Amino acid sequence: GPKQSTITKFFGKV
Amino acid sequence: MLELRLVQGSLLKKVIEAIKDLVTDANFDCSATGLSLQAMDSSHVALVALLLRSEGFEHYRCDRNISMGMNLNNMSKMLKCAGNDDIITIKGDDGGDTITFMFESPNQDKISDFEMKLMDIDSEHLGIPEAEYHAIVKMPSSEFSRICKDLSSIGDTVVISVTKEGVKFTTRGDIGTANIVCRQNKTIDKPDEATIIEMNEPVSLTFALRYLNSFTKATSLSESVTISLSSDLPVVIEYKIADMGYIRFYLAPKIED
Repeated sequence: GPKQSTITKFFGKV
Repeated sequence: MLELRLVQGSLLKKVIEAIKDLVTDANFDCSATGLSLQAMDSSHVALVALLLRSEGFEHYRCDRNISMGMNLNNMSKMLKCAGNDDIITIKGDDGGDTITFMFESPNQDKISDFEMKLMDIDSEHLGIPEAEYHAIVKMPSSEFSRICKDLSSIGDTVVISVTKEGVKFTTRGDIGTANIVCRQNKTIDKPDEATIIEMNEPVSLTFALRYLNSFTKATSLSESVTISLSSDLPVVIEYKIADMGYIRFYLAPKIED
């Protein structure tokens, strides 16, 4: 099944 | 020096109850704009962004930008001691290691203050890009809560799909499958009960229901919820906080390998 991604995959550190 | 007086203290109580199970410790950032918070859950799957604008406070004094680390469970314990009709004032000193919550009953016959220890929290601040979403669904928050709760008794994940037909929530589990379709329904005389679907292009994403159910703890803050979906971004579940700001929950999708 599909794997859980994380927020940090999409949003970078400021 | 920091002094924030919130006449509708119940809003702060509700905000903390809405996020305390998702986030253990968080920095509250206070600036001229308002009181804000950004934090991820421990597994970095969800992110919560809170804004309470300064204009929403009866009195708002924040002499310089300050970041205050708080344990949300401890904050919840203290705010639970405030009555639902109480006025809440948050007071702090620059560089202090405590914060004070003052609760005033509506007729001023009971005044309490609770001093809470602050903590140092090493948190990363993430940049949330402005995005064009493929679809934005606005629906009654109670309806969204009901759907997430109902589906989680059948499956662990939900596929949220937006097409011209409406927004579809699908789950699958050991006992079977479930599909719930909500069609656009613009109730003119009761805008809070409307379901409004803006679609630029069809989108379908898979999410863990456990997180969505956690987000619905914010339901009492707003009659409606906005769900913004794009195929290459976390979903945004937004609850507006009357005249003050918002709580936005971002949830990373489940992706096929």
